[in-house]
Amino acid sequence: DLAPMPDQYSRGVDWLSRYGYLPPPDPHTGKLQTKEGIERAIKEMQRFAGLKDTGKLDSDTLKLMNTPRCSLPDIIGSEDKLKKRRRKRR
Amino acid sequence: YATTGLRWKKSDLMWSIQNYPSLPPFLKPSEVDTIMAYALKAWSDVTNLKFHATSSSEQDRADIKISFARSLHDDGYPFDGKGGTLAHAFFPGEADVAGDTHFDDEESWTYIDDSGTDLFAVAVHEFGHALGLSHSSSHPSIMRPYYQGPVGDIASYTLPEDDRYAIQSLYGSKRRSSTPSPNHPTQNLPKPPSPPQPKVPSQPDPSVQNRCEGGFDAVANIRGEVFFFKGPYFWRIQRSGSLVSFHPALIKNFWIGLPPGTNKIDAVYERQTDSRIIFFIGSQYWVFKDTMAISGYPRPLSDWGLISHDGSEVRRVDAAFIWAHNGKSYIFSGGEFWRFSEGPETEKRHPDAGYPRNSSLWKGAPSNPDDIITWEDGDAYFFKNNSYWILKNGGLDQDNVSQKSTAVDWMMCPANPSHKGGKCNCGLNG
Repeated sequence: DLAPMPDQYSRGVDWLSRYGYLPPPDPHTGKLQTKEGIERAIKEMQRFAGLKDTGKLDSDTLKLMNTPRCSLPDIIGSEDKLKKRRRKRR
Repeated sequence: YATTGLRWKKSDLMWSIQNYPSLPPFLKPSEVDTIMAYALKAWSDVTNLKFHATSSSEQDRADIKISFARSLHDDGYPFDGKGGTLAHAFFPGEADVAGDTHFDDEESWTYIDDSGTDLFAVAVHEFGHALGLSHSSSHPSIMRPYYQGPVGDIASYTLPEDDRYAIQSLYGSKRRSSTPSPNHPTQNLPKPPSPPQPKVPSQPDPSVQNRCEGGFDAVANIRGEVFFFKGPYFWRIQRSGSLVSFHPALIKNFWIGLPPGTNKIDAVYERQTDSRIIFFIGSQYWVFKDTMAISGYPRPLSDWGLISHDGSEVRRVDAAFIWAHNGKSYIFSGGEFWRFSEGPETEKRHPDAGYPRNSSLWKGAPSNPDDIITWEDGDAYFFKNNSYWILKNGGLDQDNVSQKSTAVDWMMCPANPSHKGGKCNCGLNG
C-alpha cells in the first residue's frame, strides 16, 4: 500500500482523537502522542470496525476514516472514566 | 454493543421536530414526521418505551427535540458540511439538551433511494444514542458508527439482534400489552401493517437456563470480562462488574468453531502469553483467537501430558486458570491439579515437574471446582454449584475462606434468606 501522505497522518491522528481512540493531546504537559500509542489506537479502531488490525494507516483504514459516520466517539469518555475512577479512589 | 450507563427514568418520552431539511431532494415535512415516527418505533417495538409526538405549541417540552442544523449550531459539536459527520444525539439525562438529536442540514436526506443519505437509517442510529446506547462493533448492528446505507422499508424494519439486546438491557423487553400500541402518524407513506403482536413469551422460556440457579459448567476471565457458561448459553459480566444482560447468549452465536450442538463446556481460560482462549470439552480442546477457533482444532487432551497419580491418562478437565500470583497456568481434574509454565503456541506441552498434586492444597476451596478465575487484585475465585470462594492473592493455606453466593454477587439475583450457598431453589423466574 502507498504510505499515507504526511498530512494523512496528522488527519488520521486527529480522527483517532476525535472518536475516542486517542486521548486528546494534553496542553498542560504538552504531552504528544507516542508512535506506540498511535499504533495501538489504530489497531483498536481497526478491530472495532472489523478490519485487519495492522496498526498502520493502510488504504482500508484511510477509506473507512473517510466514510460518512455519526459524530459521536466510538470509545466513550475513557479519560472521564479515568477521572471517575480517580474520584472513586480519592 | 455498548451502553453508556445513562437511561431515561421514565418510559413515556415526548418528541418533537423543530425544523426540516433545507436541501434537495426536499423530503416533505409529513414524510420526515413519518420517518422519525417509525425510527422511534423501531426501539419501542422491542421495549416498553412509548413515544409521543408533541404538538407544535409544546415543542420545548419534548424530551427528544429533533432538528436539522449546519456547521456551528450552539451545542459545541459543529457539523462539517456534506459527508463526514452526518448527525449526533445527546444521551439521556436531566439537562435540557439530553435526548436532543441533530442532523447535518448540509446532507441530502433521502428515503430509501441511494442518491443521498437515508434519513431513516441515520435516525434509528441516533435515537439509539438518545436512549443511552453507544457505538457497537458488532455486525450487523444499526449502532455501528459508519453509515451503512438504507436499511429497507421503514414499515417492516426490525432491529438487528445485537441492538435489541442492547436496548433491552436498559429498558427490559416488551411485556405483552392488551391494548395495541397507538399507531404512529402515517401521512403520505404507505400505511404500516398493524404492529406484530410482541413475540416476547409471557413466561420465561423454560429452555433458557436460569442464571440464579448456579451450576455453571465453566467460568472464565477473558479480556477482563467474566463469562459464565451453562449448557448451550453464557452470561457476560463487564469489567465494571455489571451483568451485560439477564438473558444469556447462545455460545454458538458468539464462539465460532465449536461443534454444533455443544451443550457443555468443561473449562475455559485465556492464555497469558498470546491472549488465546482455550476451551476444554471432554477429551478435546480448542484454541480461539478472539471469538474464532483457530484451524487445526480440536486436538486431543493428551497434548497436555496430564497423567494422574495412578498413571492413568486424564480424560476431561474440571477447571483451568492463570494464577496472577505467578503467571502459571493450572489445570484441575479429579481432585488433582497440574501446573504449566506456558510459552508460545506449541501443540505438545508438559506439566512442570512434581505434578500432579492434590487439590486439597488449595485449603478452604472446593477440591472439584466447576471452574476458577483470577479476578480483581489477583485473587483466585473458585466456583462450585451456586457458590464461590476467594483465595487471597498468592495465599494457599488460608484459614477463613468464606463461602459466597454466585447468584447474588455475580448474577444480580435477589438474596434468598434461606440461601446459605450450595444448592438453592430460588423459585425465581430468572
